Amino acid sequence: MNIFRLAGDMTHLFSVLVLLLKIHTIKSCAGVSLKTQELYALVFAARYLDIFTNYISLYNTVMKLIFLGSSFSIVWYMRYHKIVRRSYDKDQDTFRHYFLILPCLLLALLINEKFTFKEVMWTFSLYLEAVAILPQLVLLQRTRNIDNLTGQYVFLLGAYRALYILNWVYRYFTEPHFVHWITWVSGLVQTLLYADFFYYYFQSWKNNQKLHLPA
Amino acid sequence: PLEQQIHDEL
Repeated sequence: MNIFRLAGDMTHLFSVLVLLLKIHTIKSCAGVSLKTQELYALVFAARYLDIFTNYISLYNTVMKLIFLGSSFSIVWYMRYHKIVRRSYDKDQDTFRHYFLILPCLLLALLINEKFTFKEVMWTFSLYLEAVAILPQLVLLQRTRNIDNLTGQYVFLLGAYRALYILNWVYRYFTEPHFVHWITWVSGLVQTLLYADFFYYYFQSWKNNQKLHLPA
Repeated sequence: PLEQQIHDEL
């Protein structure tokens, strides 16, 4: 494991912690897209099918459990928690996330490294993760006052993706036969989706203003 | 092995 990969995993972990902190202590999920959170829960469920059959390291298993547990509990909080669900901007969060799932599944059936159930599901999770942030970005654009925690959550998620790309560059030069087109292309697409957000995030940070995305 | 290489990521 290299430093980029570790830093990427840690930013990912922090992003989840920031979101849980907001939901758990402030009891609010204002500005958070349930659609995106449901997609992430599906992403992790599809990707970590091998959690008990393919042991890599204790670190990997524990992290997988954390991502699975946190994504499903966030969805639960937003849907069913008596107080939290009241702050959910249902009328603003209108992205048709089901329309993302089917194309990703079809693409995974067509383009994969091996046509087995686990491999197709794994590829599906990569494609779906690439676009899972879209409902959240649309919701951010519609939110007048993006609170700091929500802004930081999306920023940390974007940073995690950028660090993973550095990790692949590093692995490409240090490990033999490290060529994984499917992972790289979907990862690159995913990171590019954050470009616009990053621009406005740094602008607001530089000018010391509240984050606001133009429609 | 090669197959494990990419599946060792999260």
